[in-house]
Amino acid sequence: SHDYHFGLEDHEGISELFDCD
Amino acid sequence: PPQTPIRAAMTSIQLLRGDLTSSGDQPSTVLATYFKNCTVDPTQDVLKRLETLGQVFSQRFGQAVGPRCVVYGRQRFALGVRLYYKVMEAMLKSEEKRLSVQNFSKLLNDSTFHKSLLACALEVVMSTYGESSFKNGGYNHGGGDPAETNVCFPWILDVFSLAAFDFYKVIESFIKAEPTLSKDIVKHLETCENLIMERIAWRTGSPLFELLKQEHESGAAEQVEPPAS
Repeated sequence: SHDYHFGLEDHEGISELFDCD
Repeated sequence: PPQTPIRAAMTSIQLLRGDLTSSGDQPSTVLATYFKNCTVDPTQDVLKRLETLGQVFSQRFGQAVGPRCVVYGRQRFALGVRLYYKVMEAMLKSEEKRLSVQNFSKLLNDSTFHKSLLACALEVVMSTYGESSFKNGGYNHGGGDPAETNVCFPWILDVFSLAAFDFYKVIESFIKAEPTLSKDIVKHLETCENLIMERIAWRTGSPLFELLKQEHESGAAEQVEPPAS
């Protein structure tokens, strides 16, 4: 995707980033 | 043959508007279902927030670019809302697949999440229109057309009273959820990320410091990664 570095692992997503476990 | 900057900008704008023609200015049936599946239905809060932020954005846009440009601010906001709904739906579908859940009540009732996502959508729209650009020293407000630098990132953070640290959280998921973003737009968002990571997130008052303090007090800071990684 246009050389963008995707840093999130497979077990990580928007829910974890906003503390919605 | 290479496009002139004007032609390239017009092409980008046409692509963006074409992409969003099929996206509504209201939550789709799928998105509305996600809202209804929440323990607390966020629909009314979402709509009310959009109305308020729309007025704020348009007024600030007019202040930055010129009083006659408030109408353009409303146009940008309208496009931004379509993109916001579109990306939100894609994100939720992806999360549903990843987590096997359908109730995203905590996330969808988090106003910071919504403001961050909307701010990112607007940043994409304004970058497409060339209003938010890091060329001509946009971030440092040096050189170039004054109107073009006045709404350059991180202007949107100030308009929405949004912490850079929170805005940062949506960027990667946004890019993943919207694969039609052009190379220039992805590059723009990546530059926003780098600015946040290197400078803005470390400013006084950033929520990052409180989180670091909490992590330190919980003992998590003991697990230090070796410098190599």
